[in-house]
Amino acid sequence: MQIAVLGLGRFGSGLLSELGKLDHEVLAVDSNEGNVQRAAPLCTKAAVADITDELALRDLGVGGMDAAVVATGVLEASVLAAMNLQALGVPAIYAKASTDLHASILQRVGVSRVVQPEQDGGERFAHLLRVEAARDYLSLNADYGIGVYPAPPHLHGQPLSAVDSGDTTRRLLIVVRDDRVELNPVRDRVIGPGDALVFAGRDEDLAREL
Amino acid sequence: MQIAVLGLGRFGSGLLSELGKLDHEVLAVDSNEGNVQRAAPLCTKAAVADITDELALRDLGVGGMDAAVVATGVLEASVLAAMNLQALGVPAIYAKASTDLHASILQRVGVSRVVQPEQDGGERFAHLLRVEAARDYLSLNADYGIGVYPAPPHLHGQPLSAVDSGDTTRRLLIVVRDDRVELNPVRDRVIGPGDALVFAGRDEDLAREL
Ligand SMILES: Nc1ncnc2c1ncn2[C@@H]1O[C@H](COP(=O)(O)OP(=O)(O)OP(=O)(O)O)[C@@H](O)[C@H]1O
Ligand SMILES: Nc1ncnc2c1ncn2[C@@H]1O[C@H](COP(=O)(O)OP(=O)(O)OP(=O)(O)O)[C@@H](O)[C@H]1O
Repeated sequence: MQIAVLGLGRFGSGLLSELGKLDHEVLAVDSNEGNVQRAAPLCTKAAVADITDELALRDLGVGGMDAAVVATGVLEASVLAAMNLQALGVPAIYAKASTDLHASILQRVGVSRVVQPEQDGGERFAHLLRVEAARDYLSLNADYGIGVYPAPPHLHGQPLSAVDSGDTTRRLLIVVRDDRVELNPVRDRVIGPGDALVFAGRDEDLAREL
Repeated sequence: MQIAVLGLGRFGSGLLSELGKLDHEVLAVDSNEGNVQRAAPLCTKAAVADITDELALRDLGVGGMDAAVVATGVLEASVLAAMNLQALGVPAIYAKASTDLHASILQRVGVSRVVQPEQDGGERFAHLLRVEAARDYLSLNADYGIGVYPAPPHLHGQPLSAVDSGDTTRRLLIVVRDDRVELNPVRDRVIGPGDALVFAGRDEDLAREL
């Protein structure tokens, strides 16, 4: 996919560095020279431009991209940039918003997916507090989630069946060993130091010591 | 758990509203009167105070809390508040940081978990772009993840076996029906409009149409 990232603050830079790892062709645009220079090694092309200027975006070839992300919290710049992307015919437009009002304006303008990284981050953190041992967490509903746990030292050498008692409230789903994902782990497989265990269950069961 | 949230910006407010749903006793503190008033209905107690003032935190009973989160991006206030929490003997201290440097200072001071919501949000969004149909995503490694999909209309009335072909690259893990989580969904269960399907697999397989 060819993707344009407009705005290279913390969110835009985090997006850029991850997209680079996922084999996308990325164009990065920002009005700040320093941000563009820092971005250049992480993407296919980086350019200094005003994202509210439709002609400047056209000249950069943004119109031919598969998708674009507007990554600035400045309301006016963000909304104008989103409208420019539509005028240039970009098929999929995404954006970050800094407030609920900003998010609803972007949705009205036709942005297909809007995120609010600070609010979303706070909500996600509320769950990470409960399941402290987890390195990441995905909420399924108010009480259930999926937690990713580095295998604690006392489990090294034990079989998986030691942590998956067929318990109805906490289920072992997946094992990631040294970055390789095993979608259907076999029960008698031995747990090692490089393993991460992925469980689903109620938050209080996910919070229990492994 | 009794938890103190110091700083009620977007991150702190998102955290507060989610903690309230999870049955914790929460004390919310901010120097801005308006933020405290907005927070009051979402928590057990809300107070106006300077989080860099150790005596003010002591008088609010922060020392007796099980955990505390420092939720301000202002470097000096954040680090001083974290040190105050340690001096008051709060056992678990968490914080958000606005830059890598800020994060490393907090870790050096002894904060147990530091998040950077903007950077983390950008990285997560890079994956959500690839698996567009997913409403949420948890990354397992650079290529694999877990996606949560609202059941598309063309699958309503079909059995789960229609989407879980025992395919080695995309595995159906869990079904959430109208907010109730089914950890071990049976294959011949019929998919309904209120269902969300949770798959694990390679990103490009998660991106495939259901
Ligand atoms: N009109 C514009 N044209 C190009 N770039 C812009 C424009 N307006 C803002 N930017 C850029 O967008 C980036 C994000 O700016 P913003 O002020 O939104 O910071 P922010 O919301 O704190 O972002 P983050 O939280 O991601 O760090 C900055 O790098 C800024 O230079
Ligand atoms: N010394 C202090 N004492 C109490 N509250 C403070 C102090 N310093 C900052 N705050 C509060 O912390 C909150 C977050 O402030 P900050 O300037 O970090 O905004 P922010 O980083 O944009 O936060 P967010 O991204 O979560 O909205 C604000 O509500 C502010 O009033």
